[in-house]
Formats: sequence, C-alpha cells, structure tokens
Amino acid sequence: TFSPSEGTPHLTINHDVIADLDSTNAFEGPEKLLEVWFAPSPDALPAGAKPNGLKAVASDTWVGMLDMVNCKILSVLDSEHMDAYLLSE
Amino acid sequence: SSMFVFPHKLILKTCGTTTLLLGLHRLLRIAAQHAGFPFHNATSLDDIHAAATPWRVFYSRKNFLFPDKQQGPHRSWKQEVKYLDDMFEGGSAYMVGKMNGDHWYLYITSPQAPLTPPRTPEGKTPSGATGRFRIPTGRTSCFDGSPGSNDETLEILMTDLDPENAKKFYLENASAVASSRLSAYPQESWQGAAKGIGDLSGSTATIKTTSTEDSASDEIFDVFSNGSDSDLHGADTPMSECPDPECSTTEGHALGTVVSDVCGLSDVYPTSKYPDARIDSYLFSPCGFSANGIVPSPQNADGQANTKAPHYFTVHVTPEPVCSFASFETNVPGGQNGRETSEIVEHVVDIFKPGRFSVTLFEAKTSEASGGDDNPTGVGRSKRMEKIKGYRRIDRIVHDFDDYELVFRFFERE
Repeated sequence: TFSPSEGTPHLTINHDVIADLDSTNAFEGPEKLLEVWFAPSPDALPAGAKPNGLKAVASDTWVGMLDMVNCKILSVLDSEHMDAYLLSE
Repeated sequence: SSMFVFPHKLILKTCGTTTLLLGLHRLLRIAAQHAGFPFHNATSLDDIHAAATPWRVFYSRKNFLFPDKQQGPHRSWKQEVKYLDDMFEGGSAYMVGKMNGDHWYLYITSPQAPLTPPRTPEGKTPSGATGRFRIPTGRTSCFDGSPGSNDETLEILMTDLDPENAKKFYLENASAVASSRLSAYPQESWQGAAKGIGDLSGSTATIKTTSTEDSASDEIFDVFSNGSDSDLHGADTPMSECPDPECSTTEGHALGTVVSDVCGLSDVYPTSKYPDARIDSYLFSPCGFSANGIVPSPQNADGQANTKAPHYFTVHVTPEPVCSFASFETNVPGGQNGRETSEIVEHVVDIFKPGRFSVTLFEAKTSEASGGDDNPTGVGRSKRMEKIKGYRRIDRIVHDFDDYELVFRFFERE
C-alpha cells in the first residue's frame, strides 16, 4: 500500500444505496445534460458566496434534489477542484 | 448518471427516465442557502421561492430513443423548452443535426443580468415570490469575467455499438474476466488487476472469490481494501468516515474497475502521464456501466500545481443491442499539453466502435490556446477532427454564440 499523494482524489462509497440497488429494469440510453454556472470561473465568485462556492455544500444536502430527479448517490470522488458523484437511477 | 460539483458551476447528467429538470429549482435554492450565492427573486431566504440567480444555464440532450417512456417535462423537447422558458427569460433553444436522424437539442441562456421583476401579475414587486428568474436577453452581465479561460467541453454521443465489443459491459462477461485474472494471479493485489487510473486511491485490495460450478456471474466477490476510502452511509444518515479500518468496496465498483481497465478507458488519461488521476466506475447488473474520472492538473517540476485546469470525464454505457448507446464527456483545458482533442475522440471511438456518433465541441472564444476553428492553431486541430479513422464525416455545423463557439460534427462508419 502506498499512501496516496495529496493530489489524489478520494473515493467515498454509499453502501446502503448500493445494497438496495436493483437496476434490472433501469434503462440507460441518452442522457439529459444540465450545466448551471453561477460565475464565469472559480476565481470570479460573486460577493457573498462561500470561498469554495458550491463545493461548500455537504453531499447530504444534494440528496433531496437528486431524489426529485430520481437519482441516488453511489459514490463520490472528491478532489481539490471538483467533486464527482456517480449516480444511479 | 453523474454530477460534477465545481466551486462556480454544477454539471448534472442523468440517464434513462430520470426527471432532471424537476430538480433545477431546488438546485438553485441550495446554491443560495448553502453556498451563499446571491438571489434576486425574493427579499429573504426564508421565502421558499428564494433561489440563486445563475450566471448561465445550458441544457442539452440527444433525441430520445423512446420519448414516450420519458416523464414530467421530458416527454417532448417542446415541453422542456416551455419549462425552462417559464423559469428563465432570454433563453434560446436550438436543434442541431438531421431532423429525420440523430440530432441534438440545446437550450442556452445568455450570461446573467441583474434580475428584473417577474412578469406574472402575482409578482408585483421584485420580491414577488413566483419562482421565476428573469434573465433578459442581452449581454449585460454582473460579472466582468468571461467563461473559464481556455475551457472547452467535448461530448461524444455514440449509437449502434459494436455488439461483440459491447459484451464487455455485461456483468456476466466482466465476472468471467475478473475470475480468469484471479485464476491467473490467485492472490493478485487489486492494483495489479486495475493498473492505470483504476486502482483504489493507493489502497491494496485482494479479492477472495467463491465461484460456483455453473456460471462465473455467480461468483461472489469479497473485495477488501485497506485504503483510506471512507464509507458513505445511506442517504438518511450523515456521511461519515468508515467505522472500521477496513472498508469494503462493492462488487459493482470492483467490476467497474475491471471493465475500465479491460476496455481501455483507463488509458484515456494514463497514470504514466497523469499520476494522480482516479476513475470511479460502476458496473450495473445485468449490464450497463458508468464512470467518472478526475485528473488533477499535473504538478510542475518544482512540485507546484500548475495553473492548467484539471480534467474530468464521465462515461455512460447502455450495451443492449436494441438500444445500444455510449456517451463520453470531458473538459479539454485549452492549451493543455496533454492529449489533443482529436486523439481523445479517436481513442474513445475505438473503445466503443459505434456505427454512428456525434461530437460536440463547446469552446470559449477567449481560449486563444484552444484555438477555435478560425484560429491558426485551431485550424490544424479542426482539420484533424474532420478525419476519424474508419468513419466518414457527414455533418459539420457551427453555432457562433456571443462568447462560445459550438461545433457539431456527425460521423458514420465507412
């Protein structure tokens, strides 16, 4: 085992969701893609926004929004610049 | 499905019959409540309609294979546009490509101007809580910034995947591959099996398998990793560090890593070139595959993180022959010294061998380095994009927006 360098993104797995996951009838197919920008770049956040902007939002907080979309969080890969959530329908 | 959260933007990509737009208002509200982004459609956050004002919104999708399966506002493009027009003003909707074939839809709002009062009668004052965001047309923006400098997004949407090749994305096939590896290297450390960016954040995992006589897919994987990956409990309990030193991964993730490795996805950003890259992949049962990759910006020789933006990519695969589909999306930081866009396209197309595919390249006009098509360096790159080995380019459509250029190309197998 080697210790991951600081730059290496960190993986968190949501075992409870995966334990109940049944994707037998899930239909993948073409995705819907939404990009919502709140500023032109990470170093141009508007006054009042937290220093880390959206990255300051706890993963749990997104769960309610994802429920409205019919998605569950399988795992999260978080890193300095972005957090990547793997979701299932 | 995937979600990427950056400090300044959120990308949400959902498959199948998900109801993505129904989560949009809540997303904006979270941005105001939990990230402190400004809101203009209410006087206080206590107002349930209060929600952050986005600087810009993109919504896009390929034409659905089974539109009548869709739910909510997604039953037709017309309904989706109405839903977005009701929420934002000044949005523009486009259809790109053949109407009687594969085409692609896009809804885009111009950079945000200070919100004007809602149009609807009940919203008499700016604080009228109608949940409507007025983003009027025109370019006045309360930011002087331009889009992320040198930032461009590349999306490849592939259909009619090569059936033989698509088998790699079935649980049965991946289990057989994994167990054959194990019989070849009985106590292989997982790193060996998932070389490249698939290994588990430096942890070593060994795989114990109990395989029944009948089929490899019955194999039970019991994969332990002693990495520092913390365990994320169910949605109803706060996410917490893994309770015990060993936290297990899951069969879906373990097989996802095997598939990433075997199909060549791990080599899109090879660890030889991107040592800190990581891929989080999952193989669904009985088939279907999703992966997110993060490639931190490579460090400079003096160990300082360099200024180039990091890469991300996301892949989703539906391998069933009747509706086979695969998508690959990545940002291609302009001026990157990494793979050229056309090389990435060729590598990804070679993984899935589709009968047809579209490539959309969204590039910010400020990115001199990324070189738009009218830019000398861009012309070179653009020429390379015209010829993808084994395919004929059918369409090339350019949409020239204020601060973005969208280039849409459609290819068919020769």
